[in-house]
Amino acid sequence: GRQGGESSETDNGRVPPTPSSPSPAAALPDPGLAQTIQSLLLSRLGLQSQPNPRPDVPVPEYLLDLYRFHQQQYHLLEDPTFSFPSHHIQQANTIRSFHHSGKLESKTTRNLVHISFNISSIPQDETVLSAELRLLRSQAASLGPGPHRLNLYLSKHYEDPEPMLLETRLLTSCLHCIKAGSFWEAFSLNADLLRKAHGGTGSLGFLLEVRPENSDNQSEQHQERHLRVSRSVGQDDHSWAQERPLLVTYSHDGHGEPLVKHGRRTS
Amino acid sequence: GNSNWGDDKGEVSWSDRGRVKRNGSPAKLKRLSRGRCRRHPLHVDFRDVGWHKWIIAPSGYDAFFCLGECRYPLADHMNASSHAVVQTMVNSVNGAVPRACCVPTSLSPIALLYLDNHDRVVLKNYQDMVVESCGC
Repeated sequence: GRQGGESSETDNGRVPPTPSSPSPAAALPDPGLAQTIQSLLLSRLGLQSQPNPRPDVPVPEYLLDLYRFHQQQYHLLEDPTFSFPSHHIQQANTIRSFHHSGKLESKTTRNLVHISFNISSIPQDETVLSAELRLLRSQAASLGPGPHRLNLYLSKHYEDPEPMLLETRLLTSCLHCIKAGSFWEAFSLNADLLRKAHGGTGSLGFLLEVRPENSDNQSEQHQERHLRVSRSVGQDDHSWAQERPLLVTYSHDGHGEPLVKHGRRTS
Repeated sequence: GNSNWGDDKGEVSWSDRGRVKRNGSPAKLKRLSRGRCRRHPLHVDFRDVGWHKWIIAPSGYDAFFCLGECRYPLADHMNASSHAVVQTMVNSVNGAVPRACCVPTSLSPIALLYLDNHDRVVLKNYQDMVVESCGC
């Protein structure tokens, strides 16, 4: 992800952290001043303090591919079905990703699953413009034979008496699933829906309902229609992190250009 | 051993030729500052500043910096403001008035992929991180 630039006559302009020969002119700033400067820059980056992540935090492949695509590193894209979400990014300069909270409520008899996301970490001064709920279709889970219809609802909790239908989608034969092994179903959410949904609580809940579209149709192989919402027994953390439901928010913090304007200059 | 390089006594002097100064040493910077105002390479490695633990990508980037003199007369390609032209003219007749400054005239953003304070992945476009051009 290194951005290109001129190369100097010596060594690409790399400045070592310490001068090669001691000199009063090259003296390092005192630690207090360095800390102040760093804090200033971090605050400009929208951070209260320097993040200190735990080791080996899994990074969703989608975010990596978004970065690679933005950097025009098309040859590094991992997902062969990746599609740049221009309509989401055109006004956004910040993209955040959230894994669902992990607690899954379901009733297999009703083919209902409730998942929730904690989005309270989005700063107050950041305007969320839109979001995507991404669900993986793979060969590892099964919905049963025949085409199925997925109904997506906004729902505060599993027993919500009035879930709001967001979208209904027919899950037919998935050629991508056969060729690539998996395919992400992405459901778009606009800003108004998001505000209404979490209502200031910082929690966003969805109800997923899967119904057979035509229960008489037994002709297609069930292995082609799968939706990954729960972890397989014995599945490792890394692979589960790449398969679990993902909520992606597109927002603007009021500073700078949207991500879609790659390399745009300001005077 | 080339005598053409030698001093008056015919001896070879290595003081200016043999020592290769790299990576922005004070002596090199001093030489650069006496040249005309222009953009110079500067690579920021996040590992050097300890940010590699939370910045996933890039590992560093080319930020550049501006350095050099704004001398009379200012050439057209110096990206000089009208005020800088006036100031340089006055400096040429009155040394008490400082020369115009060599500063960035256009900047561009970079995208950073990083982990926030909640271990969540964020992709953000940060403005004014790369010097695209310098001027007086």
